[in-house]
Amino acid sequence: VPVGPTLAYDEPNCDDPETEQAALAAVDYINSHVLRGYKHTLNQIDKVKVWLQQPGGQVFELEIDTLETTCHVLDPTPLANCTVRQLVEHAVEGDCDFRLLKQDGQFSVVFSKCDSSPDSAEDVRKVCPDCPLLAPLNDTKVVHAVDVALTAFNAQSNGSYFQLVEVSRAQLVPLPPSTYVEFAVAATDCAAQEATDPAQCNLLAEKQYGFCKATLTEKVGGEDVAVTCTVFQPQSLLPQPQPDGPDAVALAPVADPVAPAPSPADLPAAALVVGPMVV
Amino acid sequence: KVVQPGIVAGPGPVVRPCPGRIRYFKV
Repeated sequence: VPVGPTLAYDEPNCDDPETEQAALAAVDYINSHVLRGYKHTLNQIDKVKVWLQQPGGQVFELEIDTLETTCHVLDPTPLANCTVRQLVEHAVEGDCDFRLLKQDGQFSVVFSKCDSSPDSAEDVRKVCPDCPLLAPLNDTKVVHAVDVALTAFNAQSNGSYFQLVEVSRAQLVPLPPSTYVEFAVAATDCAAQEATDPAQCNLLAEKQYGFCKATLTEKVGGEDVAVTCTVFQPQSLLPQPQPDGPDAVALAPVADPVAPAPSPADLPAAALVVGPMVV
Repeated sequence: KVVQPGIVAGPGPVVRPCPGRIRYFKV
């Protein structure tokens, strides 16, 4: 949106209800467009400018801080029911610049740019000296833990074979020596008990995603795995909203920028259904 | 005729309109 130097702008209070309304519309936009990682929630509005635009519209220019929640973006749980990731869990924040057009009382996003970053190790240590920090997602222990956990989950499942979508979070725990991982999965057209060659399995046309948490504990002469997956209701084949223009919402997982990303074609732009099923 | 004297505003607390409130904690 061109914002000419001669146009007038207002600088309302950052906690003004209308400013907050714009910020919440921006957060909704993030959570419905981000393809990886976790939903974010509004933490603070840093700056706001309101440009008067002719005819009949205003452009809100916002800088906002967000915080990662524990809800994966594929989880249909409403944001209001998602818990903010606490400092002791190694919190992650997002910094976003937005421009939103307000017309007829409705906000629409015309520009967005977000970056996410984990809290510093020093800050985590201040509140919890022994808490594990986020680990790189391509760490060999992390990759191994996810592999073992997903294999264990499929071995116990009587339904579809689930394949990995993304590793979204990992921590290496020193005592007892263990690896904690969180990852997203998707159902395929193979049966879990009959999938001899997972490479031949295809994602279902009606996508069904799940989210898993697992701990792999090292033991003398072996290892133990504990995995819990929540499988969400299948997603309908409704057309998904697509990002338009030069938007760049990128609140990706934080620890490892080189970890393999899932094909965006396999992921929805928005979660459309409710009601998790725990397996 | 009673004239209300003008009220001269003294130096009050400075209101910082931005940034806004922190909803959870600062990272």
